[in-house]
Amino acid sequence: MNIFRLMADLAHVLAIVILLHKIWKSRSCAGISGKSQILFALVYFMRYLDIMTSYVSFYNSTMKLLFLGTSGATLNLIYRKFKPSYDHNHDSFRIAYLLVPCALLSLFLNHEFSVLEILWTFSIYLESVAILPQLFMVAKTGEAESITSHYLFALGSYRALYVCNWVYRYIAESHFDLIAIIAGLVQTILYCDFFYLYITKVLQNRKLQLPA
Amino acid sequence: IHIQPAKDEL
Repeated sequence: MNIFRLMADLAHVLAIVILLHKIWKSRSCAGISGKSQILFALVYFMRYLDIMTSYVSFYNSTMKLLFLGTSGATLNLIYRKFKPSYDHNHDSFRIAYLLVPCALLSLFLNHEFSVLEILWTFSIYLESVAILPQLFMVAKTGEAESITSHYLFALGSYRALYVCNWVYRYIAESHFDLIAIIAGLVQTILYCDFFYLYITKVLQNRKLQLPA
Repeated sequence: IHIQPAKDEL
């Protein structure tokens, strides 16, 4: 565990807290893509199946359970409790366009052709693009609430910090995992446009509004 | 250099 990794995980937890708090306080999930949240739930479910087969540390298992639990809770808030506020007309990204290529890619590009390994690989590929329905929704409505922007910034920072962690681990431990690194880079690059808007607009107390 | 899945990560 290094400082980048710890900060990354904290950013991830922060993102989840911001999202749940926003939905709960406003009693509304307006502006939140349910499809991205479905994809994230799928990502955690596929990746953390290993919680039953391998034990790394108390921290590791706790975080896995936290991500599984909170993603289930988020889906419950969006699709059950506050369903009337869910903006499904703007959440029109076709997730099959992400699921199918990720599934095919994980069958061909993996470390080992075994069930758990392929599911892990699939989750890594899927996570890298899982935010696209949310970014698509922001682009479609042309704006995002500040709190949604904070959520996206925290969530984007998480994988960017993991990239720093991988650079550190490569130097310090000669350790690297090409699949995770390339997917992590793709994931971070997808946020770049948003990061730019966040720094130039939201941090100056302006609403995140895209040019028409 | 050994390549090994980073399963200790989240």
